[in-house]
Amino acid sequence: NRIAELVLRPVTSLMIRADNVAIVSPFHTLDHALLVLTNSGYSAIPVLDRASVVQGTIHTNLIMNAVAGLNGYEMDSLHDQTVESVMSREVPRIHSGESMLKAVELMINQPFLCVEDDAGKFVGLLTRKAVLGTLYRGFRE
Amino acid sequence: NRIAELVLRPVTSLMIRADNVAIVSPFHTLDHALLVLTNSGYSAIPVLDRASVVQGTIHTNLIMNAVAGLNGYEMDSLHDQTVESVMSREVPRIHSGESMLKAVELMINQPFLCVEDDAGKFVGLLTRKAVLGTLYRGFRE
Ligand SMILES: Nc1ncnc2c1ncn2[C@@H]1O[C@@H]2COP(=O)(O)O[C@H]3[C@@H](O)[C@H](n4cnc5c(N)ncnc54)O[C@@H]3COP(=O)(O)O[C@H]2[C@H]1O
Ligand SMILES: Nc1ncnc2c1ncn2[C@@H]1O[C@@H]2COP(=O)(O)O[C@H]3[C@@H](O)[C@H](n4cnc5c(N)ncnc54)O[C@@H]3COP(=O)(O)O[C@H]2[C@H]1O
Repeated sequence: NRIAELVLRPVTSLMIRADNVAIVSPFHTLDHALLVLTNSGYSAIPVLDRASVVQGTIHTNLIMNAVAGLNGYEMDSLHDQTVESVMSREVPRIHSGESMLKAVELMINQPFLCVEDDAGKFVGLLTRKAVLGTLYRGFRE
Repeated sequence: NRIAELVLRPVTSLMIRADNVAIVSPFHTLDHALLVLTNSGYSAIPVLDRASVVQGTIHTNLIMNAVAGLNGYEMDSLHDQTVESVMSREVPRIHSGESMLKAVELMINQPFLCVEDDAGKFVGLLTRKAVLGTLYRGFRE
C-alpha cells in the first residue's frame, strides 16, 4: 500500500528535467556525438530535433560499428557522417501522464524512457536508477 | 507478501550463469576488448583473471577516453595497451547467498552485479533487467 502508492506516482515526479539531459541533434556529425557521449560518460542519449521531438537514440557502440572497417577503425569518417544516419529510430518513450507501474514494465527492456507531453514534446528522462531508488525506499518502509 | 516473497529470493535464481556472460581478461589488449564490447553490444562487462575472480569492469567509454588525443583518436595505440591499465577497479559485487532486496539496493547505482561464491569466484551476472522483470511480475499479481 506503500508500494501501491509508489507505483501510482506520475513519472514526472521522478524524471530528470529536459535541460539536465545530454542530447544531440539528428544533423550533428558523429565526431560531435562521440565527444558528447565520452565526455558525459553515458553509453546512450536521446536525439532531439529542433521542435524538441525525440527522433531516436544514439549509442557509442552504434558509432563504433559505423566506423569499423577491414583495416581498423576509420575515425576520420566520423566527421562525414550524421547522427541521423546511424541512430536507432526505436524511441523508448512514455507519456507524462503515465504512472510508475507502466514505467517499470517498459524499463525491463529499456535503461531510460523519454517522457513526452501531449504534443509529443520531450519534457524529461526517466531512468532505471530513479525507478529502482523509489522501489527500494518503498520496500524499506 | 507476494512482494515480500520476491524480495527474499536468492540472487542465484535470477542471475545469468557465468558461461553466458561476456568477459575479458586483464591482460587482453584494448583492441580485443573493444571488439568484444562492440560485437556483443554491451557497454560494460566484467574483467576476470585466470582464477575466475573479478578484477574490474571495462567500458567502451573508458577505452575511447584512453585513446583520445589532441589530434583525434589514436586507434593504433589500442594494441599496445592492456585492459588492466584502464579498467575500473571498483567491482559491483554481491555474494551468492544474498537476497533480491540487497540486490535492489545495490542496483540503484549499478546496472549489473557480479555474483560471487564463498571463495570469491565469479558464478554469474545479475542485471537490472532481471530484477525489474521480477518486481513487475510481483506487482501484477
Ligand atoms: N555520470 C554518472 N554519475 C553517476 N552514475 C552514473 C553516471 N553515468 C552512469 N552512471 C550509472 O551507470 C548507469 C548506466 O549508465 P548508462 O550511461 O549506460 O545509461 C544511462 C544513459 O544512457 C541514460 N542517461 C542517464 N542520465 C542521463 C542524462 N542526464 N542525460 C542523458 N542520458 C542519460 O540513461 C541510462 C540509465 O541511467 P541510470 O542512471 O539508470 O544508470 C546509470 C547510473 O546508475
Ligand atoms: N543484446 C541485447 N539484447 C537485448 N537487450 C539488450 C542487449 N544489450 C543490451 N540490452 C538492453 O540494454 C540494457 C543496457 O545494456 P548495457 O550493455 O548498457 O548494460 C548491460 C551490460 O553492461 C551488462 N550485461 C548484461 N548482460 C550481459 C552479458 N550476458 N554479458 C556481459 N555483460 C552483460 O549488464 C548491463 C545491464 O544489462 P540489462 O540486461 O539490465 O540492460 C540491458 C538490456 O535491457
